[in-house]
Amino acid sequence: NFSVDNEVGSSFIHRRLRSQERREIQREILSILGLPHRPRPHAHAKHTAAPTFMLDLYNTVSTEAEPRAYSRYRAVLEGQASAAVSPQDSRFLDDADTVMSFVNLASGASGEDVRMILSDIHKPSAGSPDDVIVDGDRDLLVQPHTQAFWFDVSRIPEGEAITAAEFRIYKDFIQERDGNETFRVSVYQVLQEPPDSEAALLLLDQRDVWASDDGWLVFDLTATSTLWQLSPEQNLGLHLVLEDRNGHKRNPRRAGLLTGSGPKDKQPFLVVFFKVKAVRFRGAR
Amino acid sequence: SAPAQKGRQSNRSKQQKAVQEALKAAEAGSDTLGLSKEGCKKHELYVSFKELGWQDWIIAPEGYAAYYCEGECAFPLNSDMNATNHAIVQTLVHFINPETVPQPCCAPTQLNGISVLYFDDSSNVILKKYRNMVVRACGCH
Repeated sequence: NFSVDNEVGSSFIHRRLRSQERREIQREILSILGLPHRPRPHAHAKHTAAPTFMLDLYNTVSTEAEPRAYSRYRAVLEGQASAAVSPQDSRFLDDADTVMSFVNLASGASGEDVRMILSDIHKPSAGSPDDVIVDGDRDLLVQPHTQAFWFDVSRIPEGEAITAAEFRIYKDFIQERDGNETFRVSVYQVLQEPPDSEAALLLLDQRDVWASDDGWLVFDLTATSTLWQLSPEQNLGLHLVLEDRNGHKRNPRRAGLLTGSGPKDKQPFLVVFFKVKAVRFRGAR
Repeated sequence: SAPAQKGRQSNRSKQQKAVQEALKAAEAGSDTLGLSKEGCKKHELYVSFKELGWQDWIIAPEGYAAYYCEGECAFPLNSDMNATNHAIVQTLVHFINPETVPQPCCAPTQLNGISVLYFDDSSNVILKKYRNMVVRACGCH
């Protein structure tokens, strides 16, 4: 048990460090943390990857976590969803050496947004309004009512293998005329994106939800993330499709899915659990 | 090495005498020194990420109590010094031949890990477990 006053009294820096000394200490501790340099996250990153969920994991795994860290950070993310750490996540966590949550880098424009944006740029090609294929950069090549997601899993810890991966998207409660409306949420891996035809998709996972449900929807992405880790060029992202009970595609937001807007801590994210494959030897300094 | 047969008796008494003297020296030493050198034990040491100016990318913790081991592994080692059997013998031999065999080292016998939660350059969030970061117990090796 470790009281705060000890913490101040016994700090390892007892005097003003010269900048060179400070740099040396920083470099030495960074090398222990396995980091080539100190990260410089974007000051006000629009999408940070689920810090509350990760903080819940942190507090699960580190018994001596300083309660202040939690409350300090929690204060920063006031009013956020408590990203429930499921028993399954705890099992993944026990077995993992590293856990990473990734920001969604697709612009998150849904098919509908795309159509509205593009309608004043040029008329969509002939064909049914539903299969408007638009050109533009990759994350705009989506069908209407289809939400694209893309996660950069290329920068992951060296020498670590993926043991589990989950795509998480938050669903808000929505008030329906008839409260028992149901929706089907499907997540597809994009296999190919030929320039002049529809994307080739592989169905990964599905969830049936009630309009009145709220909380995190979790989709297993272990196999896909492992593929993307091994062959980054195959990482063409994900498509999420929402259908109503008649099988008609609907805008995901219609069912209360937060696809990119909404509070910082209800952003969709990918969380990946890693285990060290080989012992990492720190280079002598 | 076993002493030669014929001189065995006199050798043994010589050894016992040396040990007696060593014990007396030990008692005398600690008295005259006044400050009996502290035995090997754990001391506070806190590594502060905050003092390193890393709070913009390390989410938690603000630092961690690393501790360190310091103190003498001197004869006679008492029971709470986590000494290995080898260290006990080495301590004794050090007394008899201080210039040939050094004292055992005071070093960690148990180490704990910590977890660090931080942002990477792309604002992804990483939770990483690090082993052997915190001294849990010290002992003589």
